[in-house]
Amino acid sequence: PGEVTVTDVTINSLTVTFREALAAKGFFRGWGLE
Amino acid sequence: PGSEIELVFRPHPLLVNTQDYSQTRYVKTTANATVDHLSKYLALRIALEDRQRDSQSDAGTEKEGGAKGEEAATGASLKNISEKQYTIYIPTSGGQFSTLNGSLTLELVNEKYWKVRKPLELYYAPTKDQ
Repeated sequence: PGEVTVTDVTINSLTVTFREALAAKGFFRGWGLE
Repeated sequence: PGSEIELVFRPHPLLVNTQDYSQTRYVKTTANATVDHLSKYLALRIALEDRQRDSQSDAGTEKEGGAKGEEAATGASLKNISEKQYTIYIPTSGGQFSTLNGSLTLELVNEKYWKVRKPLELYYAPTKDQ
């Protein structure tokens, strides 16, 4: 999927991780977007 | 919290100047992330990408001492990042868009509004009173 960036975001003490790719192919599990 | 949400994130086609924001973002996060987390994530990414673009365009012209100033300015600007800067929308059946409440988890958005087995499609636009 190309470069994947990883970013943590915290709001009210809850931290979640976001990962972002340049393309859906190879990154998403499927459902027509692979 | 263990499950994962996949989402396609695009600028709102009616509210956003596509010359300013044209990128489709392919994002994965955990199901316990809220709409506010997503909004803050977007604000952070856009600020970082703007900073990267600015530093690339300044490369070669920067004078001694300039980098320190930029670093200080960037640190300050990232501290000001807020989940209120962008509003998140979901498409509805009539070709309209509904605003999502910031406290909703993406898992709930998936179950309540999206309901189909494909990546969640969400749209964003700068919040009007920004």
